[in-house]
Amino acid sequence: SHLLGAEPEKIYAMPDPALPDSDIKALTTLCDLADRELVVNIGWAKHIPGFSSLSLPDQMSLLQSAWMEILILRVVFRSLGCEDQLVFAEDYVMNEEQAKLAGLQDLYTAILQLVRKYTSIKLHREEFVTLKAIALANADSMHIEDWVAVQRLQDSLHAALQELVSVLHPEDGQRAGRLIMTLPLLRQTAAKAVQHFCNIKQDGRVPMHKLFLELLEAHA
Amino acid sequence: KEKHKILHRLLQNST
Repeated sequence: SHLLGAEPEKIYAMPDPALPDSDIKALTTLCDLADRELVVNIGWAKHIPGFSSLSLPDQMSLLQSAWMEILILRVVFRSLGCEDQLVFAEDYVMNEEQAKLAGLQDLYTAILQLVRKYTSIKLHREEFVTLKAIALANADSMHIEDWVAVQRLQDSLHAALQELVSVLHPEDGQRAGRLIMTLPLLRQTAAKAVQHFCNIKQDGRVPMHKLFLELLEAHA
Repeated sequence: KEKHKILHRLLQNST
C-alpha cells in the first residue's frame, strides 16, 4: 500500500502541434516525456521504504543503472490490454507503423514482448509497483558501496512481493518466481533502449533535456 | 559524481 501511494501521477506527452509529423518529432516528444518521467521517478524512488536510508552515492548508482527499466516497465503496464500499441502516455500511443516511422521498430517489438508476457500473467497493479521497486533495488551497479544495505532493501521488497502474491493468488505458489523471471527481459530491453537513444544522441538531430542526457551518459 | 549533478540535486531535494 505504501508503494501504491507513492506511484506518480500520470504525465502527458503533449506533442508540439506546431511541428510537422516526422521521426524527429516523435523522438523529440519521447525524449521530452522521458525527461519529465525521470524527475517523477526519482521522487518516487525516495518513497520506497528503505531507499532513502541508502547512502546518496548508492541511491545514485541504483538509479543510474535502472532508470530505463523503470521507464519501460511503466510504459508496459500502461499498455496492458491495448492491442499491440505502446501507451507512452494517455495522449501518446504508438502502433507498429508509427514506431517504424520513428525508427523504433526493434524497441517496439521488444517492449511488446514484455507487454504480452505480463498480459498472459495478468499482472496486477500491486505486483507492478512492487516489481518496479525490485527492478531498482536489483540494479546490479558496479559502484555500490554498501552491498549489505542494498541487499536488505532487495530482501524486504522480495518479501513484500511474496506476501502480496500469497494474498492475491493463494492457489499459485509459483507466481512470485514467475514475476521475478520477467526481469531479465526487462533489463535486456532497457539496455537496447539506452543503446538506441545513445545513438540518437550521437546523431545530434533530436533535442534532449539535461537529466535524460545525464543518465544516458551514465551508461556511456 | 560531478557529471551527475541533476540526479544528485533531485535526490537531495526533499519531496
